[in-house]
Amino acid sequence: NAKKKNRSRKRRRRNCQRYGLYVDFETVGWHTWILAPHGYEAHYCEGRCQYPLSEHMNTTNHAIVQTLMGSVKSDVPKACCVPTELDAISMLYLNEYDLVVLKTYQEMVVKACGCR
Amino acid sequence: LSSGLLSQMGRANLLSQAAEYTGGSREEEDALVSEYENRLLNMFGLTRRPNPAPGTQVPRIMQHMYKAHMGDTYRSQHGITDTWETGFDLPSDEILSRVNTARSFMHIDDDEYIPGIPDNHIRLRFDLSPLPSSEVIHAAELLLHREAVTRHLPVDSDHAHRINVYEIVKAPRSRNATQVHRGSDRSAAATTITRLLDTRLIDSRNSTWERFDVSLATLKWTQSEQNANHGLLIEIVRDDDGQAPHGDSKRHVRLKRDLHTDISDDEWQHRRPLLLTYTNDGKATSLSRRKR
Repeated sequence: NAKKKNRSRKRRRRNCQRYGLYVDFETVGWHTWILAPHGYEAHYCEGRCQYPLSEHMNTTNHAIVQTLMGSVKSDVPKACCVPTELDAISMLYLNEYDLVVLKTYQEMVVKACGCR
Repeated sequence: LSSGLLSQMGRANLLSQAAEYTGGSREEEDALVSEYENRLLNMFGLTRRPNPAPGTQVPRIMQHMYKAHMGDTYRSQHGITDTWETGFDLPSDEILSRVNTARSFMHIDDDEYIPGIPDNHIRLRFDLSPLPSSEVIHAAELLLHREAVTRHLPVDSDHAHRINVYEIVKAPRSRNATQVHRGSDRSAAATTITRLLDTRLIDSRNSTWERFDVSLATLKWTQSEQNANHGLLIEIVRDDDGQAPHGDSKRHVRLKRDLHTDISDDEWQHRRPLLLTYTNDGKATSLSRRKR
């Protein structure tokens, strides 16, 4: 049972899904001018997009057809695991003129991944 | 070539990755990494890496604004569960839904004085040149901090003061100006001509921030070079007799640094007048209060 569980966990991990990625502004050396937040959960997408493409993998019709083509022609690449839903973050920072700015930046956080 | 946005280690790693595409040419590697850096700068709307001086004070009002904007998200991130007030209200939802950037400007200290203006007036001029021309201004507010007058005033004393905010339409060319003219009186070339933007009656027994809508003047200054930015003129009068306030009352509204009070330099940075601009850079985001 343990072997089976491990195998299925590995398989699940390899499938396209969202993983945690914390962007720490101190790590990238931006903490001197970004006042808040100190960092944020950006996440990333990784994993296989291959048959069978299940419902939760957020596939497009095109990805399903591409996978079908790949099953009969080996040189057709598999669909890509990419962000399908993104969210914005807001930052309070000092700009190059020493002005304090509060700004919202779009498409900074991965909310969902899928095969496209 | 570096804008300084990448750390030394990050840049070195990106250079080695760039080598895979350039066949070992150091110049091409540098160009690739610089292009990436420029994309990062563009993403943030910067022209170079900000390099604030150590100890630069961030106005408390902007910190409050960030917390108010983050709302529940800020509370959950910082483990705040009880009733929690930021002490600062965001502008109306109508404005917030149309903007995605708020900037604070401090006035230029050296421009406070215009020859000929009465004692109860002060000029506040803000340098708006750093505002990107690609952004559209949707609103601008002047924020003035006022503190409660704690000294006992005579029973019959009036606690009401009026703050008038004028746009300076024309500033004197010479230093020999003698008068301030209101409205359309343009007879004297050496006078200051102003236009009333907003007025408010305030109770001097409260401490709070007063907000004045100065959107029209700010738009004018930024849209055309013909509309010179001479700044705003702030007047404080006692409402009962139109006289200038005296003593403590005069210091009640924080318009300029008062060397007679015990307020420190650092604290002054938090209480000095601020101009807040609300703009949109064309991206589909907004400053509306965030929810978890």
